[in-house]
Amino acid sequence: IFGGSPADIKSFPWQVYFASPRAGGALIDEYWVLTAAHVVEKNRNPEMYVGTTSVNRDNRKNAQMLTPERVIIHPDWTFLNDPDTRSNFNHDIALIRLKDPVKMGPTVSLICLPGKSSAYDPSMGTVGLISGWGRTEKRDHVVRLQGAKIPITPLQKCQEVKVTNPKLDLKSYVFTDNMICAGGEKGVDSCGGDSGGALVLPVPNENTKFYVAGLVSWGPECGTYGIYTRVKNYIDWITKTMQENSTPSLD
Amino acid sequence: EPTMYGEILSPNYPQAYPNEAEKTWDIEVPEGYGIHLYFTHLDIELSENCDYDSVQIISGGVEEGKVCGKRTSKNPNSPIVEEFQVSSNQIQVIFKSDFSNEERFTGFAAYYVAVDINECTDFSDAPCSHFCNNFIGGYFCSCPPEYFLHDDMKNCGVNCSGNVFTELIGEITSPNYPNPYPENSRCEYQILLEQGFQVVVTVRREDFDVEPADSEGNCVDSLVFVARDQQFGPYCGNGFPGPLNIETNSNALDIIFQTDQTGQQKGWKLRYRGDPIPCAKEFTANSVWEPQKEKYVFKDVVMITCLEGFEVVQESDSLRYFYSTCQSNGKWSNSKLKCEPVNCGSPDPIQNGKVEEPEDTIFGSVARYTCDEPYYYMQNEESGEYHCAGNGSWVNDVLGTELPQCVPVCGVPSVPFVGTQR
Repeated sequence: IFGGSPADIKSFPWQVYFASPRAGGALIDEYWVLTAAHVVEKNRNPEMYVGTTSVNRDNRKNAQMLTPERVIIHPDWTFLNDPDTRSNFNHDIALIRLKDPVKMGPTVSLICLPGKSSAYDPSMGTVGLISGWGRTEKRDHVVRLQGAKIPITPLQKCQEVKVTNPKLDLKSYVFTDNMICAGGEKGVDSCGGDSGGALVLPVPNENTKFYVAGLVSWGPECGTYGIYTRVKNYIDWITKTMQENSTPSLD
Repeated sequence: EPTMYGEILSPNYPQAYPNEAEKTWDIEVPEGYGIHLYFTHLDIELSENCDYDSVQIISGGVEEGKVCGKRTSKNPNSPIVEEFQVSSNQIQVIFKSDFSNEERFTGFAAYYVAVDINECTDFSDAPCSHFCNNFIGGYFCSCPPEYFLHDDMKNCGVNCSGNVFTELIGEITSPNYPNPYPENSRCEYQILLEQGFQVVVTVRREDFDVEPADSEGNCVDSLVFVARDQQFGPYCGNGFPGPLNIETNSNALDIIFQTDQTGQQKGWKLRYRGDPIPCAKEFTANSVWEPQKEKYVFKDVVMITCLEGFEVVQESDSLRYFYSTCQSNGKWSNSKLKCEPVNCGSPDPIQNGKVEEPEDTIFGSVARYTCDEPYYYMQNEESGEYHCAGNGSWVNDVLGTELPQCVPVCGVPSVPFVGTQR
């Protein structure tokens, strides 16, 4: 997280830590973690933790480790031989079914899913929260959870970012309605290692309750704008997948 | 040895008897005979009441006669001047003379012979109850048709015992009814019905005429009913003195009719029936009986259904209803079964929540579930309260028997993120 500040896991109790490679996810059910497809496409047995602010080895011992049972990537996600060449992050969403239910408490709880009404289409300027243990301005990895507030912006803003990397041709990247653009203020942004984490917004008409509007997906350059998978567009898929995989597999 | 005849002569006969003489002759003839004692000569000093000289004849301790004076025969063809006849086979003849006999008295000559006595007529008490047959030296008794001679060889009776009545209704009368019943009889009847029925005897007043009680109030002829542990009677008199219906509470009844030698009346007639033994109409809590009746009797079957919320608990299972039968002993079968409040047992625990242990777990009790707040909440808001239902389950108005679900709260961090951004 660029431009963020240290956060207590109790402020982001839905935050899931993916150990290696470092990434994030959002706890949406006792048995389900929502994350980005690109986080798990090459890692079908991720090591995950919840309930801890710091992710060093000692703290992880006291955290609640989550054991994946099944990784389900969105069927429309495009698999590539070399993910590093990816320019199309459309449908960057995946679900992970856990073997055992997660026990909730002050450091572990769920993030709400968006409803289907238009109230869950974030308005421009609406401030959301992001969190993660990804790269900061100073460090590639941090031990302590970071959090930040970022506004929702038009997708166009993400498309118009002037990147410093000359090899990056933003025009060759795919921008769709399945993406939310957010950030752009004083360098506050998500970055590598935050992928899969939740961009949460207040539930309409409820100031103290949040829902996951987006998942950290990609961005032109950390510290500018970030692109988040628009979760609302995948509600039906999420619901159907959870229902169809509600019983443990017989593997 | 008893003799058939004999002679008795006064002392010194035919000479004058001495003064102050006393002589006794004990005469005995064989059993079955009487004695005819007759004097052919009698010449004894005459005195008032024969106080001075006399011949005394005693039989059975009773003075048959005391003679004195001079006698002559009134019948020229018979030498007998004085005679006695007794029915006993023994007499005693006592001659006495006092001290002063100025004249010469020659005493007496007497003869005795054994004579047949008619036992059937010679005594005030007839020796036989029915027919008496005299023969020389004895007698024998005999009986009319259908009578038999008892072991005493004197009394006749009727063989009227041994009948056992097993039908559920019947009629029994005294022998020969309505003609006079036999004397000297003991008639025993028995009514024996199937277990579960009691004998009820009905005797109408006009159907009863038995020799009345004696002066001391004791029945000389009597009718008695004997049940298992109860006796009714003895009854006698003209008109039945007991109740019209006698409920014996027994399936077996002995009827004994005893008569003496005299006073035969027309007898009695009774009807009987077997009533099924009743079972008490009991109150059993928390249940209803079907069918509902004023009275239940042997073999009646009732279905006893527990009210809602009650059941009969048995070792391996529980029943909502059971059957009970009125038995032959007047008791209900399955009387130990009772309808007790259904017990739902402890309510099942739930994940991520708890149930408040109820004060009781019987029908009507309430158990309350709550979730581990604030991290979980009840999926159905109104689904926390369960009551113990009649079927033994904890039931919720919304979910029925399904347990409530505590689902995680979403989107509410316990600590708001403040951040340092402005």
